[in-house]
Amino acid sequence: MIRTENLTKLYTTDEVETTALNKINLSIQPGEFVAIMGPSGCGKSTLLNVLGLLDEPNSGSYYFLDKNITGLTEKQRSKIRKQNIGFIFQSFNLIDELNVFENVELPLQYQGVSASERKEKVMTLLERFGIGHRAKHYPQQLSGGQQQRVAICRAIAGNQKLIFADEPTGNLDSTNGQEVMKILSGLNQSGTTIIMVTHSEQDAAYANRIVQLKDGMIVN
Amino acid sequence: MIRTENLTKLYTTDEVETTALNKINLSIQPGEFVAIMGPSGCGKSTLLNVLGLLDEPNSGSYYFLDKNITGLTEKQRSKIRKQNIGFIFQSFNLIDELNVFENVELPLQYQGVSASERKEKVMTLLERFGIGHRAKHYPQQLSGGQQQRVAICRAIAGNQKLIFADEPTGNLDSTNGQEVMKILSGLNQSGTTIIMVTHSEQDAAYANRIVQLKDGMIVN
Ligand SMILES: Nc1ncnc2c1ncn2[C@@H]1O[C@H](COP(=O)(O)OP(=O)(O)OP(=O)(O)O)[C@@H](O)[C@H]1O
Ligand SMILES: Nc1ncnc2c1ncn2[C@@H]1O[C@H](COP(=O)(O)OP(=O)(O)OP(=O)(O)O)[C@@H](O)[C@H]1O
Ligand SMILES: [Mg+2]
Ligand SMILES: [Mg+2]
Repeated sequence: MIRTENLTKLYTTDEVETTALNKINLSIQPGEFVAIMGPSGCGKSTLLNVLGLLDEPNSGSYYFLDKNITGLTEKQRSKIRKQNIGFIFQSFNLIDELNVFENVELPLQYQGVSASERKEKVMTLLERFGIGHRAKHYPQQLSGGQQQRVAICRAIAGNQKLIFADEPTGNLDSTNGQEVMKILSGLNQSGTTIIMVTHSEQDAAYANRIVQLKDGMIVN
Repeated sequence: MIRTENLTKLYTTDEVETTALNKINLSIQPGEFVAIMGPSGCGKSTLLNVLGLLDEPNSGSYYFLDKNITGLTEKQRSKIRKQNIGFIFQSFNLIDELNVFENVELPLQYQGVSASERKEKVMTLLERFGIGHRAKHYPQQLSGGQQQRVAICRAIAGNQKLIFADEPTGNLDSTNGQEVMKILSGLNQSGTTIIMVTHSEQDAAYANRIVQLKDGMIVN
């Protein structure tokens, strides 16, 4: 489903060149639940962004659903991503001009789901995460953990094949965090492939495999 | 040092009125290390913002360093805050137009510290947190945990009486998180009063007291 060969990503800023990903070779099968762990700054978000088609590698190859992604335009990558991936960002990336309901219904609108069906799906999700009463509010009016839960709802609303989660419980107390992990685990049981960056050993325990990153390289 | 009486904070949005803080009575002595815990959305950040003079209560009183804060103008509160408090925000609130070095030296500039002394203090701090090599970079070019460490450096650069920390290790792996907690603990040992919101039992263990919040009220 996902296969990389010598995937490399560099950032160059003034005098400093950072090798964020250094010849990564990774293979992920459909239905897996993979946890990516490693020290702060070691390349986890960068890896998730490249795998999630938000960013391009500088060298190496990336096959997504057997399609060679290298050389595709940003528009082509964006289309494949919207059709297949739900993404939970480390800093949420909610749209400030849209309220909570509108943020979460975005993937459903893209899929052409009817308004009444969107309403039912979105409200069910928000209720499930304990933020149904916030549907009409704007992201800036929510607590950190409430914003994180909106980001999670948006990622899973589209019922897509893959969910990419970048530290999905970082702003949540343990009860809410466990609730999120149970829901992700349930999705995985019904076939969703999940790739989750986490600092939490507790969350990583829900995965079937842990990939350890260090200085842009896989170390296990 | 800090004393509140029936501190209350309400938010009103369209039809929904949220009582974020409900008659809070809290007393904190100089030199304490207080952890504030509770479920997502229960009022922790709101409490920290009011205690940290970033926000005003709707009713009740707040005495900061024996001074009644109620009724002061925003300008007056801001002056008292800048002179006494280092604040670590849940979403970092770094200034995008300034590089890492410039972000951290802000409190020292406010205090009128000389340029050479600022340079020494800032670089020592950045090195200590493992991000000295990022001094010339901008916040958007850093990983989530690196941004969090910049926010922490900025809060402690000014050597102030009090540090308010809103989930300071949420984006950090356990090694980096422990390093942060050791540094905060060290500051507390030398007299700094620390008020820290956290979801982590491990971090809370560094505190001398835990305050439990639920639905805007203290429950222990
Ligand atoms: N500007 C606002 N308008 C309306 N409601 C608000 C606003 N800011 C915060 N709230 C609400 O006040 C309550 C307390 O928010 P607060 O940010 O203090 O929670 P918290 O305990 O820090 O949560 P978390 O652990 O998720 O960060 C929440 O229900 C939140 O939705
Ligand atoms: N736009 C950029 N320009 C320069 N360097 C960058 C840029 N974005 C990221 N980096 C660097 O690339 C490295 C990897 O960053 P990444 O965000 O992938 O780390 P991470 O493992 O997710 O860290 P964290 O656990 O702190 O979130 C870091 O050293 C970071 O500073
Ligand atoms: Mg990251
Ligand atoms: Mg908060």
